Amino acid sequence: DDLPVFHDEL
Amino acid sequence: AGDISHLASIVILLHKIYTSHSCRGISFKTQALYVLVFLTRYLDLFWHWVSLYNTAMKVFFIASSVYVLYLMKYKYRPTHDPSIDTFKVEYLLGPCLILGLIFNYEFKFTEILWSFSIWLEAVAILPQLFMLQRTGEAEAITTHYLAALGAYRALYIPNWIWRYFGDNVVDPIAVVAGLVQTGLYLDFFYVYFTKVLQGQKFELPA
Repeated sequence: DDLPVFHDEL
Repeated sequence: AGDISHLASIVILLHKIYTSHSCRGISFKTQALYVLVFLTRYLDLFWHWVSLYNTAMKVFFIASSVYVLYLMKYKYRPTHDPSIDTFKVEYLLGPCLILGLIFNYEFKFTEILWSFSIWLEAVAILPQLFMLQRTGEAEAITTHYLAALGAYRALYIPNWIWRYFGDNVVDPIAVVAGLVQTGLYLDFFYVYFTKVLQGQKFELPA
């Protein structure tokens, strides 16, 4: 996963 | 805690609509903006797996926001008064799109949409607060809904601090927008704590 930031929050 | 608060706010909103058979006092525009927020942010449901928890919450937020819109538009339509829900959402959509184009982590469609949704969420409550100010009062249950909704992003703040020190991770877009979002509720919180939680009616000074 190469997303620049986590984006694991809602 | 932030997520649970967000979840609770939606349960309270649905409870309010069901028990009063009415969506009086709820801004349709704000609710419509939330649908747009969730659809533009949670599109990654289809390609970015985080966890079962994350996926379940995303599905819930999309489904419940669409459902609330359905309730307002069809089932309880006569109880919604568009003449007091007059905030111009164009004033929010345009600037948020521009902010999304300027501040993003990668200049690609999905990342711009993600950033757009973060900014839009920060200000999506404005039509609701504007309506509240126009009517000058609100049912207690509606204020509980707004309090839970406002607390949700505020509760993310300690988590961001924790992650900064613990994981060395910081998401400046989410943090700045989250601070703005929380800030918009300060007036409301003041009245909520000093009146509603003291057993008084939510009434704004004339």
